[in-house]
Amino acid sequence: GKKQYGREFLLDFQFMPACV
Amino acid sequence: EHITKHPLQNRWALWFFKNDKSKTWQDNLQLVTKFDTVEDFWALYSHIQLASKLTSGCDYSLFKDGIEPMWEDNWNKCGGRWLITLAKQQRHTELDRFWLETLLCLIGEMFSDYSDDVCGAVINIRTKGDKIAIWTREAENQDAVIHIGRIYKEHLGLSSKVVIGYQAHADTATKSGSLMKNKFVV
Repeated sequence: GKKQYGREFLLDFQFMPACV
Repeated sequence: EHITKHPLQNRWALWFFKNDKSKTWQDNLQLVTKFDTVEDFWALYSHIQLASKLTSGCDYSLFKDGIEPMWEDNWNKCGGRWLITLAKQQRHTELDRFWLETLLCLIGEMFSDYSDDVCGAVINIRTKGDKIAIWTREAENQDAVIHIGRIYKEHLGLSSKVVIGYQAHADTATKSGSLMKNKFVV
């Protein structure tokens, strides 16, 4: 299926440390 | 624990335009980078200047990989844009928020099935007033254009009293200023 992401889901990643 | 990045539906390309009158328009347009995961989007976003900090004459464009941020591109030439025009003072209050919401709408494919009609988005930093637009590929796809406009307006948090307009690129290319006609409004 299509990879659709909501606003809140995307914002949750804003300040996460980058993973390799 | 198994850690993987979250893939986006599309790969996106960020472009930067800086107005240097000694160069051609195309020479002033530079591809910054491409990304296709949620994590790489944020890595890029946090690394670059906020739009409100750019100098006048600069643009950011975010387009699907393979589509250049210009009317002439085959993916754009029959399309148009939902245009948000901002008053000067909104640069300090709403510009960055509007642009981030625009980016999230694109990479999250928030226009459901009509997301395929989206080509990209552009932000123009200008002394007389900044502009943000979502570009779609076919101005005659009324259902798609209207749906995208409604969802976009909702995500920006614009009140129902605010009207935003959609213009076909073909009309924008031949007319200017007050002659520019909205093909649709929401």
